[in-house]
Amino acid sequence: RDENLKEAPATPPSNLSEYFKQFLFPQNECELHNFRLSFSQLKWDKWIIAPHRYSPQYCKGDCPRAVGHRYGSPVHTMVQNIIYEKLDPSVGKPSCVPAEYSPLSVLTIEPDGSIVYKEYEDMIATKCTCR
Amino acid sequence: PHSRGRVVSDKTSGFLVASKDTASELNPLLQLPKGVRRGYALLPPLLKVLSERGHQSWASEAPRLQPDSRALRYMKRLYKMSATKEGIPKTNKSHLYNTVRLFTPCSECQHRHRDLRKGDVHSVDLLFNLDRVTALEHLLKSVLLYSFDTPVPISSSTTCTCRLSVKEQDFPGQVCPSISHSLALSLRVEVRKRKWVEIDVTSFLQPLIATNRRNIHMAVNFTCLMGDPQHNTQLETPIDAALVPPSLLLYLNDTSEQAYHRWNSLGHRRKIPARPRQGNSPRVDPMGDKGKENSQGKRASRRR
Repeated sequence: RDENLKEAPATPPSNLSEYFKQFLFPQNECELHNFRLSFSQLKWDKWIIAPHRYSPQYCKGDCPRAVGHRYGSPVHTMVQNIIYEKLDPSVGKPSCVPAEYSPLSVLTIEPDGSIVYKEYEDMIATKCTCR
Repeated sequence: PHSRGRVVSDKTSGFLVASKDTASELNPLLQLPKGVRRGYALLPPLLKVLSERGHQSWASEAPRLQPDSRALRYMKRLYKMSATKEGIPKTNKSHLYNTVRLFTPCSECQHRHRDLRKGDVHSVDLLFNLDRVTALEHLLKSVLLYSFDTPVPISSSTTCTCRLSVKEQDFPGQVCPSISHSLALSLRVEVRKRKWVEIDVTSFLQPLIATNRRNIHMAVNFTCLMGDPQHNTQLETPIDAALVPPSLLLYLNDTSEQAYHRWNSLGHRRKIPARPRQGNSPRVDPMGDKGKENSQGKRASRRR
């Protein structure tokens, strides 16, 4: 922490919490991002009748070194971080992945011309975690 | 690779379950486990897209038979009642199904005749092919869905009698086979600007679907009298002129991993399991250690 402080700007920053934030949490921290697609982009609107648009969302960003309760991460995540930093970088840092999902209802036309309404589990990411 | 296969496989194998042709195309290891025929509507094309490299145009699926427009209109209406605009399933308790399949008859022998005493009789032999129903989809309710082609006069209520009979094929390919067992249903239909009449045939079809019958032949006689049957008023408009061959609607509970199970979300929100879920792994005992011995005893007796 002290070598970081050497690089600290001479004049104390106006907003201390912003200042310390750069040390505690990475800039592009692991979080949920929006993504909307329409099945016509995939040329599937011929057999997927509904919904017209679908927002699967996704998780992206760096995991803080001490994740702890913030992401509901198991202790293993910090262990993996220590291994990555102290022992073997090839192990790789913990990843930012979805922790919870919500279902999606889809109306499709089957190859035999029958029509099916189906509710699929885990089709929309609603929460992220570091694992 | 071996350990990766071991840790990841049972979590993703459910996801990578696909119709036979797609799976073997992708990777011979992805053979379907026995009994799980045909993938789920979404998976085969998703896998096909994933198996294509680069930015080739997303191959649209093989041409599909186009469904009947009335059937499509009915299913879009069902979709609006069951899900939000974004496609999120609505959580109303009565809605236990997570799958609804609508089949239009693949062949029919129609007979129409007018019987002055009984009004118009609309009888039709229907063949429904239920190949798309997977082994993991359990029947909750089945309905014959009649739609009226022309606006039925709404002068008075209509009393309809429907006689159903299942036919056994004496030999493969026989178009209009003989009758094996039948059922008469009398239902009073308030046809007031209604486009659809639903006839519940669950008890009738349950034994057939439970025995995995894939081709269902049935003869349906549909007789309707307008107005009050006591005065035996004639049909103002022959109702059978308005009736088109019925579709078969199956409300199902898909018990597979990919399907959404309401009680999972009502009971507790599913999270990423710290380790892949092993089937019905026994829940952690809320009593912690002190209740270990009797909870183990309990668990053993439950398992027995």
